[in-house]
Amino acid sequence: TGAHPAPTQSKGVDFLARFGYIDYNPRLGNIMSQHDLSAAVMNFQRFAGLEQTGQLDHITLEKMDSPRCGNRDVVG
Amino acid sequence: SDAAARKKRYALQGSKWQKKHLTYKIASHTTDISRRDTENAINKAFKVWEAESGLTFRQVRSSKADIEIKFAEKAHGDGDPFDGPSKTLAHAFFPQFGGDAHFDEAEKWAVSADKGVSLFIVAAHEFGHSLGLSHSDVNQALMAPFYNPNYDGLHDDDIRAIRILYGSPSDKHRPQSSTTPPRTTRKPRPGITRQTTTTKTPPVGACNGRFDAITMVRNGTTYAFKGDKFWKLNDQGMEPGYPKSTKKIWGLSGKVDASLSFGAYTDLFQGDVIHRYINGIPMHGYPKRISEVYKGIPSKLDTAFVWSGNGKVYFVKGDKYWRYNPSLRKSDNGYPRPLSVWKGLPERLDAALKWKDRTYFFKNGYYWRFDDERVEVAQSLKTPYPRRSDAWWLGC
Repeated sequence: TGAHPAPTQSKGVDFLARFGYIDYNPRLGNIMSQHDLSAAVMNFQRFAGLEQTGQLDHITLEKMDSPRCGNRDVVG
Repeated sequence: SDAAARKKRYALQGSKWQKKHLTYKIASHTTDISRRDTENAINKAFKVWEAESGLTFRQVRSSKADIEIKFAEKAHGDGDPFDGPSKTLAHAFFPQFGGDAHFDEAEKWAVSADKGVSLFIVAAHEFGHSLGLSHSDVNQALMAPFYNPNYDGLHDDDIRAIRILYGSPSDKHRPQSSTTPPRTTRKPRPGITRQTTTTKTPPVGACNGRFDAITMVRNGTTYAFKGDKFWKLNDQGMEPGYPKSTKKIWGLSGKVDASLSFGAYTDLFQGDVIHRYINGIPMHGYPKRISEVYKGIPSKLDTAFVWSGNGKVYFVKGDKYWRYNPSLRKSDNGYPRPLSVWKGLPERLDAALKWKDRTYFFKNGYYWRFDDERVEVAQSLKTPYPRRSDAWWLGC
């Protein structure tokens, strides 16, 4: 019932957590539903002007890797 | 689906400068381009916002500045380490947190985007944060989060946002060229060095190295408090003309238990109350009860400090310590913990200080430097810790 990140997913999830799209804290090891993860990915894709697939696909991961500002995108 | 339906646009963080004429200082430079090129790029980046709002900017070199700019690599003392080349290029603090802008020295900074990462473009974006703008989801906007080497001027979205906060250029009250040298800056004095005699010998009490609290405020000035007096310290020791009365300058009577500086804020703790200052000016609505401002933190503290190891805020009392979580607005779960976690430190500390990206602890005229990596008191074969504070910190 929960999503445990595979390596590339883990990178994507770290990115989403770091820039405010999810409240995921790797040290606590909490479990995140696939629905939450997909919603967060879509929010990022919309923010970055990508097609909103809800998947951490190649294009999305590539965008996550591009140079950017260190401030969070979603300020609480 | 709501987010998708919402029109793409700028975002305001929620804080802004209460004045329109701001100063900035370049505290450290990159080695990638010349100092002149760096200054030109930074000046040009501020001009982007100056041209479209009621703001004006002026560079200062030695005196206190509103916005401080520095280049640093990896962990650099604000709890938000950089990550080496590419990825995160820079970050900046919103006005309520001081407005400073940090640039990752691991990047290859360049005057133009075809030769590396354009310092001008990145700086213009970061200064948007320093002024109170968050990331925009308009991809062509300067405030979009991803670096755009083809930047060619502010987008309407950026202009709308900055004018909500600071009005339009017609709101400027007096024209001011940001390259005008500051008229009132005193020429920096040659440093007072230990070999030459310092000015007057401080009173004996102050020279025993014991103080109740010590803190370094944003512009790098360090203040030490003892009883109803306080000293201003520089790299060589005490500034002439001190000690001064805390009552006269800080409006306090009696001893300060602990002090804490973060961003533009300085908190002074006395018993169960807290006095807060912004850039040295008492903040309206204070003093307040400590428990009202820092939930879960006890009164009559020994010390409070920002740890250089992770940029978080810690409070110490007796043999226990608390870690404060600003997003939860209370001490973190699982605290207090025993102070013995900080190996090598004594109980009932007098003071603690984050100074030049290191953390120091003080008690009874001695001090300990902390090794953030090993999470214990630093080892020094030549002169082990603790060391006397009077010589090193007070210049006696």
